[in-house]
Amino acid sequence: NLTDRIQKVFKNLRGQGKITEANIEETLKEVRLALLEADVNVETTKLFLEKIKVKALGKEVALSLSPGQVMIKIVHEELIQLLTPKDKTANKLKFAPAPPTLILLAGLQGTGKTTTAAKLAAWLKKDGRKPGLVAADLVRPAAIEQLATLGKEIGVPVFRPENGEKALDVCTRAVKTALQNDCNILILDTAGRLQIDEEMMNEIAEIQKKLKPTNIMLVVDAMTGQNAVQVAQAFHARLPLTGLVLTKADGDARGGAIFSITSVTGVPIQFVGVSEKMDGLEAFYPDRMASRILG
Amino acid sequence: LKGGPAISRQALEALEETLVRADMGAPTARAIIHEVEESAKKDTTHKVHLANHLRKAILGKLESVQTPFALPKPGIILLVGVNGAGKTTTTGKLAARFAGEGRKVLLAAGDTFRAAAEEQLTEWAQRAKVEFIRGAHGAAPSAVVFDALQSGLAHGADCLLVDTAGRLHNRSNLMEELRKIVRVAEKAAPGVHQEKWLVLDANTGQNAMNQAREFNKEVGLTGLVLTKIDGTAKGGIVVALAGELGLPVRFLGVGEQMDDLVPFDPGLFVEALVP
Ligand SMILES: Nc1nc2c(ncn2[C@@H]2O[C@H](COP(=O)(O)OP(=O)(O)OP(=O)(O)O)[C@@H](O)[C@H]2O)c(=O)[nH]1
Ligand SMILES: Nc1nc2c(ncn2[C@@H]2O[C@H](COP(=O)(O)OP(=O)(O)OP(=O)(O)O)[C@@H](O)[C@H]2O)c(=O)[nH]1
Ligand SMILES: [Mg+2]
Ligand SMILES: [Mg+2]
Repeated sequence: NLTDRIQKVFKNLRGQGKITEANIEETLKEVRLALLEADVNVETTKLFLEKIKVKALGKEVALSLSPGQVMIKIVHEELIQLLTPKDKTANKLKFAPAPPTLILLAGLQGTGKTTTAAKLAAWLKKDGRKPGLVAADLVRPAAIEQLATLGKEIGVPVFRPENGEKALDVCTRAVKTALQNDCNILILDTAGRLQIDEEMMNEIAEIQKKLKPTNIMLVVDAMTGQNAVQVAQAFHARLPLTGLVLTKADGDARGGAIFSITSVTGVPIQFVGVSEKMDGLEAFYPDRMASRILG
Repeated sequence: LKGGPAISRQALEALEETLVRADMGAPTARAIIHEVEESAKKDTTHKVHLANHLRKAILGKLESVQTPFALPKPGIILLVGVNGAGKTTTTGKLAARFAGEGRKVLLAAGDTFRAAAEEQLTEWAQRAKVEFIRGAHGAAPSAVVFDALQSGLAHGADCLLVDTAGRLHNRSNLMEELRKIVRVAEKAAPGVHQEKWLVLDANTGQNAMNQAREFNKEVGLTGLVLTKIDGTAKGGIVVALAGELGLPVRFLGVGEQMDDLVPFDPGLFVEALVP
């Protein structure tokens, strides 16, 4: 693991000493490999290493620590800092001044939006709120069925398209009739889409423009690779994202993509999907994520 | 991307970065660039084009594992992989393709777990106009697969496509369930040729290596399907997988519609990777 690899780099130095330009280069190489292996974006990795170099150069190494340990500490702390939003409330859902509060879910195909929508509904219900689910995916076969099944499982009403309604129509009707359906928060599940699909990006941009959801979350698969930043930037350009959801974190993917996305866009990570079950949603902990990325 | 009498270190590093950015992974990228450097040094032509050497190196890796593919009659294909990769959609596309080739296709709903899994595959069977067998939702997948294969073969199906539930490779109980499905498929169709394809989302990063290793270890993979290559992800990981596990890519998923499946062409793939 990275700790061992960095310790090896410094094995010829002992206790008291300074971290120098020479010995730092080797360490940075090891950190670079670890980050790339963890799917951190190439550009994000470069910027991160530059930050580390500045922080590490000239650092005194106390007698009680090895230079390797000091380096690990610098890397770990920097990663945690970049994963922690400046605004302490950034990692929480926001509620609208007047109900219904809207949560719009967006993302590439298969990332876990529908499952996350239901998990969020279950979470909010447990929190004493009155959630409703809106099935706005009219593309994928049996998508509406999937959300309806999950809604039934957790006891949350599901708005399904009627009479040839399109995605925007069912969302609009759900907003208009939310309170009479005893819902004060609505989660809009949308079709997976490519960020380069003009028509589909226009569709979701229109939903955002017309209904102005308080929460707009990009759902990101933990195993996503180098393509993550490009995708997230495109979504963020069309939809003002307010949060990220990391899914399938119960796998063994290191999750570097979500770090790249949050550090490039500034959008905070708000939830983590940790199973296929309806209770499989957790809050996001920067320190846990940092350890995971570093392996 | 042109070299010279001395191959520019900068040019090579830039190329290596392109490969990493395409999800090839740092180790594979390093190995390929090393090969490019060697072959470029031997290049005595007036102007060395690094890009040509690069394409040649990558193509070499892919072509060395690209055995020809033909599904025997009868033949079974199991689609396996992690959640959301595109297995069900790929199963539907394959059904349409084989039906179009005049095969007698059967779709088996091996995912009995996920909400509306059977409904999704039913829709695909209707689109492809092929026979479809499912069990009760929540039934043991191996039982459904056993019945489907036995019944399918008895009724003359010569192309049996088995969709399975998404599963993370680090979930030992789910991998055990998959091993059981494969064993049961062998029992239901003794001696019948079985393909086991890992369906891989082109957006997947280095975790694809773990996925392929684990699924291969559990059930013995015979091929890969790379989906969602119509997006901006490059799927370079298949080059690393060719080197490490010798797995050929059989098809590419290039969209969400029934016809959006193309046989893998290493040459075209390399052109897209290094334009
Ligand atoms: N293990 C695990 N599986 C998950 C998680 N979130 C979603 N899944 C699974 O991932 C697969 C895809 O989930 P969906 O909710 O259908 O994904 P989606 O984004 O709605 O897909 P599209 O609508 O087709 O774009 C399903 O098998 C889910 O059960 C998670 O946190 N952990
Ligand atoms: N753009 C694009 N989307 C695809 C492709 N293949 C599948 N999809 C989409 O990806 C999403 C997930 O596909 P599924 O077939 O449900 O994936 P799965 O592996 O069966 O998912 P689980 O059974 O939940 O594990 C759906 O929205 C599909 O339409 C492809 O080649 N290109
Ligand atoms: Mg969905
Ligand atoms: Mg499926």
